[in-house]
Amino acid sequence: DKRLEIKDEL
Amino acid sequence: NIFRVLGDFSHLASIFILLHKIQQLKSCSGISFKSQVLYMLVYITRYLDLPWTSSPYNFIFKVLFISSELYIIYLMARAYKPTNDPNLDTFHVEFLLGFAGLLALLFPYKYTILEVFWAFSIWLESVAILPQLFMLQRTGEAEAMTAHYIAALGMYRALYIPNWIYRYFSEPTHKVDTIAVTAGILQTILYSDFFWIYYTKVMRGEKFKLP
Repeated sequence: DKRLEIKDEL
Repeated sequence: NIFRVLGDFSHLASIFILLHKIQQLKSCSGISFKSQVLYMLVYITRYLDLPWTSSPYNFIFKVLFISSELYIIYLMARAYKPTNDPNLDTFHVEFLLGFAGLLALLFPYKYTILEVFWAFSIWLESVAILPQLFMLQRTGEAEAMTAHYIAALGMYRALYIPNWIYRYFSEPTHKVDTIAVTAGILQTILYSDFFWIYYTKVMRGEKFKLP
């Protein structure tokens, strides 16, 4: 899901 | 990937350079307090998910960014306050807050508190250097350490661009994080003029001085 992708960068 | 890691360490290095500059020269002259407060706001609004961060790598960086920014603000507002000249730091940050707030409210990925604040922090970060660059323009020159600080900070987001390209091709989903990529490119463009002078002057041993 997109949300997880966002949160994996700083 | 290597671009991502180099970018994050460049970000961390920029903070150490700034702290070193303030403590070595016992002065925060040439540093925009407004930009530092904007970065604090960026970290707070982006890292609202701190307690739920599963990756130790991200968790450690988030804690380091928040705590070091708090310390920088303490140094500028208390310990070295007399060396901080508000008359040179006159950029109107309400424009930047309005810009980031508007984009965050208009185009978040989802209308949830975390997502809107996350988008706000990404847009705000893309323009948070402007008070610093504006101050630099007013003084016309910068100490070497200040120039190194801005260069390392700018390199961090610039290195995220090849990271996104690498991820696009290496990950099976081929997703593009449009907000982060658009803001990241904008952020890097805002530094381009600075990078050019840094490259042609500071990297050749000269003082950072605007033409």
